[in-house]
Amino acid sequence: MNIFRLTGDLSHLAAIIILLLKIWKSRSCAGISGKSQILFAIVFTARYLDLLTSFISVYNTSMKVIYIGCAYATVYLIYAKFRATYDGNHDSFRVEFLVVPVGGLAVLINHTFSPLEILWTFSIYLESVAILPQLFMISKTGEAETITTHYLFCLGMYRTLYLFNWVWRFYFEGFFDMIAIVAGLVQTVLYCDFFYLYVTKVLKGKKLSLPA
Amino acid sequence: KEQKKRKDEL
Repeated sequence: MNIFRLTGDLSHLAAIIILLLKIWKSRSCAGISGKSQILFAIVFTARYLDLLTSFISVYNTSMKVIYIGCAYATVYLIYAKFRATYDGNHDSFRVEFLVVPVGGLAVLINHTFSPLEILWTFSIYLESVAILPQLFMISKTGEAETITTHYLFCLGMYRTLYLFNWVWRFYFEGFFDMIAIVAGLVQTVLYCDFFYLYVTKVLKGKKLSLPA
Repeated sequence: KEQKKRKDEL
């Protein structure tokens, strides 16, 4: 464990909790892409199946359980409890265009051709693009609530911090995982445009709205 | 082993 990984994990946790609280407190999931949240629930489920096969640490197990639990809770709030506030018309990204190619890629490029490994790889690839429905929704409506932008910032920072973690691990442990690194780079690049808007607008007290 | 190192990340 190094500082980048710990802050990355905490940033990820903060993102998940910010989103849950936003929906819970406002009793509304307006502006939130249910499709992205379903993809994240799939990502956690596919990746953390090793909870059943191997124990790594109390930290590792508890974080995995919290991530999975929160992911399903979020999906439940969007599609069941506060379904009436879900903006399905604007959440029109075609997720099959992500899931199918990503599934194919996971079968083709993985560390070991075994079900658990392919699912792990699938989750890494899928996570890197799972935010696209959310970003697509924002580009479609042209705006996002400030609390939603804080969520996106924490979520983007998490993988960015992991990139530093991987540099650290390569340097000090001689360890690197090409699949995670390439996918993590893709994931971080997808947030660059948003990071720019967050720093130039939201941090200066303005609402995030895109030019028409 | 390498797989273990990889799997301790979240």
